[in-house]
Amino acid sequence: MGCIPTKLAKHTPGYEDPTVLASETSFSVCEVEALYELFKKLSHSIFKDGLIRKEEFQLALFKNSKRKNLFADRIFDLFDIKRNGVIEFGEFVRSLNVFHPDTPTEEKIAFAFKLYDLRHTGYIEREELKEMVFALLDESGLHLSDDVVEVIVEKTFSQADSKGDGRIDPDEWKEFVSQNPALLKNMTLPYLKDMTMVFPSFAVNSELDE
Amino acid sequence: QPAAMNAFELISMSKGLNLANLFDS
Repeated sequence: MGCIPTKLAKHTPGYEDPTVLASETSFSVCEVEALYELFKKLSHSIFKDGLIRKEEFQLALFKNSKRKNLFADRIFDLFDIKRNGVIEFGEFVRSLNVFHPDTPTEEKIAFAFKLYDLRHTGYIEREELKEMVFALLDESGLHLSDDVVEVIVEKTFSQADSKGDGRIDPDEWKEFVSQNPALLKNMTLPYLKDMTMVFPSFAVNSELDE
Repeated sequence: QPAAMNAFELISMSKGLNLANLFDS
């Protein structure tokens, strides 16, 4: 499916040239344009300023703009590369590129490590893992006793913390993920491959913007 | 058998990590 460059269309603040973004990512120019349609939709869902804010991100993920979630917060913070509280278009495309089926596994492993390194210490600590397990249980409305959570975390650490220093470093993480590839399942979005075929309406809309 | 689960496997099920939802919005 072809697409027409949208040079004449009005763009939101933080807009970047699709040819530049395509050159830096696994997306084609057409796919970047299709992503721009998705971005516009998300960034106009509440504040209509062309920037994705936390509430808009939560609305898209949970159909509820007030739904706080530790993991959505972490994803939002990693997408917000400039750390200014909003996701701009270029940040959106570059970050989603990590989830592209053609992106090397090493990049996905590194992204997942950053995601779980809650306090940016360069390690995944036992307390962080426990906090994440409790957050997941809370989100799912499940209750497990502290003892059970402790067993789950302990068992995971016994497998992942091969150096036995009580924390998981990037090398240990890489090794652990290679033994448990299912852990990276949510780091790949099949939708991102040939976006314009999966979302033909986005491509059509980008042409109508002309 | 939740105790048999890998903690990372458990947390990877979070809806907050399921970005496919961005496309359904």
